[in-house]
Amino acid sequence: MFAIASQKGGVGKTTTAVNLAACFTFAGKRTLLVDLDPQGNATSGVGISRSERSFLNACLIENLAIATQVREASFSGLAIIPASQELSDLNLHNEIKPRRMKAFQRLFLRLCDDFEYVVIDCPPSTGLLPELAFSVAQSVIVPVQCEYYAMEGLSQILPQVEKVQRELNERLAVGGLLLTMFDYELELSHEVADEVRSHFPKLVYRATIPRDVALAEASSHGQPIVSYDITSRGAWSYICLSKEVLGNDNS
Amino acid sequence: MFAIASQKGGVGKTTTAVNLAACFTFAGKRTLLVDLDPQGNATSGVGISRSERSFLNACLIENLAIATQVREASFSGLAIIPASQELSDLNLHNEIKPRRMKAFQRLFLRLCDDFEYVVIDCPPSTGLLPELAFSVAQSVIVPVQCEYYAMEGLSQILPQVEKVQRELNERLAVGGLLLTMFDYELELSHEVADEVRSHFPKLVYRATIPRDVALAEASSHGQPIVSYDITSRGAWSYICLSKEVLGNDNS
Ligand SMILES: Nc1ncnc2c1ncn2[C@@H]1O[C@H](COP(=O)(O)OP(=O)(O)OP(=O)(O)O)[C@@H](O)[C@H]1O
Ligand SMILES: Nc1ncnc2c1ncn2[C@@H]1O[C@H](COP(=O)(O)OP(=O)(O)OP(=O)(O)O)[C@@H](O)[C@H]1O
Ligand SMILES: [Mg+2]
Ligand SMILES: [Mg+2]
Repeated sequence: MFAIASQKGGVGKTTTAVNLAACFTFAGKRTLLVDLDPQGNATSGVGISRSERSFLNACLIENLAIATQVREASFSGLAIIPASQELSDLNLHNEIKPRRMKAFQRLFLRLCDDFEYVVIDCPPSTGLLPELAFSVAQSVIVPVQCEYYAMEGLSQILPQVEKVQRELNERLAVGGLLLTMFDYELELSHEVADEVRSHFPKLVYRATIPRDVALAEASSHGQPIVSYDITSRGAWSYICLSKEVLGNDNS
Repeated sequence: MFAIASQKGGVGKTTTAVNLAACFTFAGKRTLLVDLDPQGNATSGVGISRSERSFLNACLIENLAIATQVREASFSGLAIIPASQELSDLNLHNEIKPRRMKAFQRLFLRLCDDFEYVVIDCPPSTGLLPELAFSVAQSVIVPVQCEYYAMEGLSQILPQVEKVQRELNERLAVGGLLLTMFDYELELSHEVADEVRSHFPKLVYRATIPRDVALAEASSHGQPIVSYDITSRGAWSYICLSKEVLGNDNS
């Protein structure tokens, strides 16, 4: 189970969650995408509309089975638990945080019976929603945009991963740092990529995601890149990433 | 007093807050930048380090005067209240929300005695921190990235502005929508810009911010664009925006 997280905004969390999940499906793995961001960009990125009620409410407060919240995405074989605006309801947060964390973890373990891979998209924050994702994930993938603020973003998300690992979920680990929106013509992109690789030599994925407008266009058509334009550099880079992630998983 | 807000991440909130505040200073107006984002990108964007303790704690819990929290930025004439990681402390949020909203509003009114313009940078969320900014601001500027998800972002921030206007601050209004990261060579940029202008004809600023790597480089040097590279297209576009905003303000 993977969580795609960074509290820095606009670094490619949703684009990575949608396209990595689609590439897993493409490789024949039964995959579920969970949209934990109230904005619901991953939900619309696979051509689905947001739910009225959040699955947190339906499953943790009204005790419905989690299978009732799963929908099929526009991309065949990919399933999704859509987002809801209700996910940002602070009263819901205060209801879940102390009392129902264990129930949330049990709920997600049941998903592992039906799906080989689960990918969770997180909102840009370090609050409860990323914490829920970290409490059930084995691996956190942190997109790092090849621009200046990127390094600062890491100084806040990595400590939160360690805290959840100590207190709630000892299996959790940082799966890797993913360089995104890399523009080969800009010196800044090369500088930031070199800096991130020198600070975290073992953590950076070999696959790098280039800046490619086809990725932005695909999401506006509610499709993953592998179905919108399989010949694009964006599609090729996410296929390479999925092979690398699946390879790490097997070893 | 301006709030720069959008719950969509990476759309150019911080870049707009830093550069608009610097352009106001450049035009001879005594200006204060307030960084309400725990990430502290506006703080490092003007060459300052984050504070240990947040000004919310210092002024609302320990009752220090707000003037004690103001620092001078690297750009002469621009002052800043820096961010602190503590801004994301949920216990602090639960302490402020019911009981100290009025005290927060009084605190900010005192700033109007010392500064002609105040610009507040918000984190990518619709929680308490943007609500605090809206409770004291007269005008909200919403950056809209010229990519697909942009329109979705508006459907969440605009209702929050209306709610705060009804309940806490009747002077609050949407100052305008600012098109950012516009790439003249991409079809997608033109499509999104046309769509936003047709949906909100009276709200979109005439000034459009182009995608310009000089803006990303400037922030990595802790400087506003007008001191990093005044000849760049990014600098010119923010100078045009500041003239338009000051013009609207006078009429
Ligand atoms: N490699 C890329 N090349 C070009 N555009 C990209 C790329 N990756 C993402 N984008 C575009 O950049 C914008 C931000 O990406 P995305 O929404 O995936 O980021 P995010 O981290 O999920 O944002 P948020 O913090 O709001 O959740 C989107 O409009 C997306 O289409
Ligand atoms: N017009 C532009 N041209 C090129 N790069 C830009 C432009 N505006 C912003 N950037 C870069 O894009 C990234 C995102 O911008 P910025 O941090 O201002 O967005 P934000 O909305 O404040 O993000 P967050 O949601 O994390 O607060 C930064 O690395 C910034 O330097
Ligand atoms: Mg996202
Ligand atoms: Mg910002």
